[in-house]
Amino acid sequence: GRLVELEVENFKSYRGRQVIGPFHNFTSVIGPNGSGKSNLMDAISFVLGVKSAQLRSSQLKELIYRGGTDLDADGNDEEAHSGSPNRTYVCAVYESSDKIVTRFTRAVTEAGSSEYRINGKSVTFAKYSTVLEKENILIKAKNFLVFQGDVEAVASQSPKELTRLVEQIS
Amino acid sequence: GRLVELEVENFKSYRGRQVIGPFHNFTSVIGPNGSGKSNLMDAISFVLGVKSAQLRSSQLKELIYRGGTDLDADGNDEEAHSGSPNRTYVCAVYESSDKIVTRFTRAVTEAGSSEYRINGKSVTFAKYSTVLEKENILIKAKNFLVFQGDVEAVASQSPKELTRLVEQIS
Amino acid sequence: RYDLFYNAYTHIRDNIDPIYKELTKSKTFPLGGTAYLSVEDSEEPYNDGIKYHAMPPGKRFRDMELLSGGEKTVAALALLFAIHSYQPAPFFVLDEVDAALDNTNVAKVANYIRRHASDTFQFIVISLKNTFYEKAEALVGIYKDQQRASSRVLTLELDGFLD
Amino acid sequence: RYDLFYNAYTHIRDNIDPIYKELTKSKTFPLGGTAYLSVEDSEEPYNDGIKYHAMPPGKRFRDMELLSGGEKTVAALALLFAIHSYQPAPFFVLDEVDAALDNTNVAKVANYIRRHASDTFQFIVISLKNTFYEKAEALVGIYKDQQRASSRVLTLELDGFLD
Ligand SMILES: Nc1ncnc2c1ncn2[C@@H]1O[C@H](COP(=O)(O)OP(=O)(O)OP(=O)(O)O)[C@@H](O)[C@H]1O
Ligand SMILES: Nc1ncnc2c1ncn2[C@@H]1O[C@H](COP(=O)(O)OP(=O)(O)OP(=O)(O)O)[C@@H](O)[C@H]1O
Ligand SMILES: [Mg+2]
Ligand SMILES: [Mg+2]
Repeated sequence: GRLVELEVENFKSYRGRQVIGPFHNFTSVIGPNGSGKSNLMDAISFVLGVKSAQLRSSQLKELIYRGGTDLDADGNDEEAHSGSPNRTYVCAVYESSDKIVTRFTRAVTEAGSSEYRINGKSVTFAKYSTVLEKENILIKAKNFLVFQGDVEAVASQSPKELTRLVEQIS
Repeated sequence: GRLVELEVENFKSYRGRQVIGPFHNFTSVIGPNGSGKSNLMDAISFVLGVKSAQLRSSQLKELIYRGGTDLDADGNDEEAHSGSPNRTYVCAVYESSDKIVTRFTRAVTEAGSSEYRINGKSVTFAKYSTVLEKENILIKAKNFLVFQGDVEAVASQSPKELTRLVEQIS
Repeated sequence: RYDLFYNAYTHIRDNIDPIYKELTKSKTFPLGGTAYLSVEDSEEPYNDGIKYHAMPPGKRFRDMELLSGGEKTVAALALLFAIHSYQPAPFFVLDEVDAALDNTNVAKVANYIRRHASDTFQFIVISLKNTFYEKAEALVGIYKDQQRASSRVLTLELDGFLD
Repeated sequence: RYDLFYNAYTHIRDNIDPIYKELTKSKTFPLGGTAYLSVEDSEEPYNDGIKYHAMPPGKRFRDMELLSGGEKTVAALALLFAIHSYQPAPFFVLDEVDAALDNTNVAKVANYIRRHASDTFQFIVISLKNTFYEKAEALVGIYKDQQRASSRVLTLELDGFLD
């Protein structure tokens, strides 16, 4: 299968609703420092069920776009500012090898928890994870994602870590 | 003062005796992957008394050039191969602001320990360290060295780590 | 459990060297370097450690810790590609994996990806280096719209312009 | 002890913002970004923590963890230069500190170094990026001599050729 395009709404530095794609066989993402490239990778990882710790955010709510807020007296951004979004979602449009298109959506709700949908229908994380596994997308192993700054450590990892990685993909 | 040039003999990937320099106000070190650029920085750090752990070597003896050896039956390089050097040194030629030239030399002996000399005369590490301190070269703080891969962490360091660094330079 | 692990392990073990050679071949070294896996306990490999070894062309050490930044990156990519070739996910997302690579190695990695990318195996690669992204089929350009305080996207297809 | 520490701390505290601004100025943002230090315990600052904050131009967050790779690198360099300006060592050796920087930021860092390098303050910078090393006064070129299995060195002075 292949990733056709990504739809993001109020995700990290992406304000409003934006469609990114279509993705080709070999697509390169370019742009200046701070423009939002790694945030795009975070969006892909997020929609595929990766834990938020890997996305440089300790809380899911941090993934919601924060923009035109001013710093308050302590220099803190005012959360839940009127006019500031209180939820976000990412939708991955995926076409499997038999040409069937599936929309995988993950959202962070006002309550600050994740919500998963397949073709608009709400599902449990277990179900979401199983459907992705059928496409060989193994959320736990994350063997198809290499985050910024992580590549060299792959070569230096200890025998135990490498064994664990092989276990996760088998 | 300024670093005029560096003399290395059998240090890491530098076989035999080689002179590197002269260094200008702004000198750039260039070359392909694996050519020996970081090893040159290791030579500078080494001669200034930095501990070998920072130089990507757990033992001082690893800093000695190993070259034409073949792998033995286990795939290990044969140590102390006849014809293979058993000691190394780096000499920094330093010109202080009053135009006086000083040669700082550090060697790893056959016994695997460090030997320090100032203008050819053997000194203790304490003495070596004190003379360098007069030139504001603080071995412990290492605030004038940024090793490959370390820069980003400077911005992410914890308040305790930053405080400790300021303490070391004051 | 042993069978599952063993299948994955042997697949990676058998593929790591050809992949590493493909990433390290050059005119000076037409055969490339050497890479292999070793297990500490062959009775129960999933208990102990799988050790990875890579030797760039012309080098004689097996010690991963003595490799330079760029050499480690190439070795790491070979291992990642080998692991990925076992029941591969349909896509691979890489964020600035070429940070430590010189131009020659950037070109080798970009060529490898270009050769292996297909309808069933997509590569999405974030890179700051033109030597790299010039080999892509499509570019997703991200910029910061300061007025809207937002990231914005422009997609450009390169296919028609490349050899 | 307190005096020594306080002198170093205030020097860095007073210099970090001008340096960060020098590294982040641009046509779009002629004033640059903002950086500062804060102490958790102003009675005994050496006991607790000195916290570093950097806000790139046009950004509103102070959280260092949300900065991108390149933004963190520029913030880190500003801090390093600020620390170094207190009883400065006669030279500064930097190994591939530009790995995460785009071309614009590489040029800013290279220009900063070019402006500040002097007979009493040498910079020795390892870099793979021509945008960087083209600004140097001299190049030390390292190559691997495969026959001799050794690193070799060639020095080239550029001073005569630059503007
Ligand atoms: N929730 C959020 N709302 C708005 N902006 C955000 C949010 N989270 C992160 N950002 C902004 O996103 C920017 C970082 O984006 P990102 O890490 O994707 O950059 P990048 O393009 O990868 O840059 P680099 O090339 O330096 O790695 C930061 O400037 C940060 O302020
Ligand atoms: N004691 C030694 N004897 C001989 N060669 C050595 C020794 N120690 C390290 N080397 C070699 O030095 C090489 C690494 O050099 P170095 O780290 O300086 O490269 P580099 O130019 O910084 O590359 P990069 O651009 O990838 O960071 C390795 O290939 C390693 O095999
Ligand atoms: Mg990034
Ligand atoms: Mg290096």
